[in-house]
Amino acid sequence: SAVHLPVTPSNVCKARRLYIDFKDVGWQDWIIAPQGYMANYCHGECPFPLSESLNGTNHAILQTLVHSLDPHGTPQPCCVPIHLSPISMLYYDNNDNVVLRHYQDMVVDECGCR
Amino acid sequence: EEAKSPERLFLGSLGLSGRPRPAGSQQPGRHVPSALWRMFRRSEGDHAEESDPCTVSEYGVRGNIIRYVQDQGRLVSGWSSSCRACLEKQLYFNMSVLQPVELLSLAQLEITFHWKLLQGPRALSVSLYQVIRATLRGADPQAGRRLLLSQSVRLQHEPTSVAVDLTALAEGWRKPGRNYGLLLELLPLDAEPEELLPFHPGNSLPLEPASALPLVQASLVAVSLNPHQCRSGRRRRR
Repeated sequence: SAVHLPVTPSNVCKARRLYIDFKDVGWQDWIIAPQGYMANYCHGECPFPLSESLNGTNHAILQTLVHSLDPHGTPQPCCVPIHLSPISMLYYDNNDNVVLRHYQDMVVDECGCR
Repeated sequence: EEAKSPERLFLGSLGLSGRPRPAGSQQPGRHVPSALWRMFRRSEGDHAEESDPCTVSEYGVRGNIIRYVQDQGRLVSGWSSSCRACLEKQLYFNMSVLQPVELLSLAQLEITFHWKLLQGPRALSVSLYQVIRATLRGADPQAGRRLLLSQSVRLQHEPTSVAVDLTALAEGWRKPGRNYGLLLELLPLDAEPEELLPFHPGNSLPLEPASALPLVQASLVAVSLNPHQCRSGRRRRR
């Protein structure tokens, strides 16, 4: 019967933007492009009731319900990446060869509760 | 401690054995092949979502790493020992830059001839040999080599390129001690050798034989796939 205050929005699970400039980490002499990397990450609560914007699965919706009933026994669902994009890097290797490398699933576009 | 630094662990997860330290890092504006720029820009562009980062559509093969391996060969001599009127250029591509985990899917040799205006021949006979083993000076040069390609090239105002698929050969070069390189033999077709060069075969050393011939640029485009970075069976986003 206790009044249940919802988590303030800023704490809700979502992608947090983080940009890393390669100059800041001293990689500009071997990386040709891009200039930096979107190292976004997911962080935040998955509160009950799970709103649609939190992209939860049915399982995650049930887990938030169980967590609300037994917060110490069952954790909340996790705030994780649910959509990622590839990135490409153009760089010089140790032999001064020019290399283009593609990486799958490197940039977090969207987060959700799972 | 270096081995376990966060940077090394992070670069390791990117498939790099460590932070590359290119020798020419101090030269601003070093050359980047235009074909690689185009591929990079296409992968960053609006259609990045549709393209598969583990397929190189430009060459139609699986792969997520495209290397332009530079030629480390040198001008062997002004004159070829087997063909008196030819110029020989050794080509050598260091394939040990590929990590053992990588699967080589294509190795294409690209030779570009840059014709010099008002000077030199307009057509060349080009012969490419695989060097099978080192031969002693004076031994039969044909014994240590295997012919891979022989064709004539007409030089234009624009650079003229010849492409040769050397994937099977390059796979063999990844084993230590198996890479003796290639030999490129150029024979001018429409000019007498004497007209080209400021010296006669009798000279002991050529002054500048290559100055009379087109600039030859060679690079090996190696496409490989790192299976750790390309999980097969990945369902395309519907």
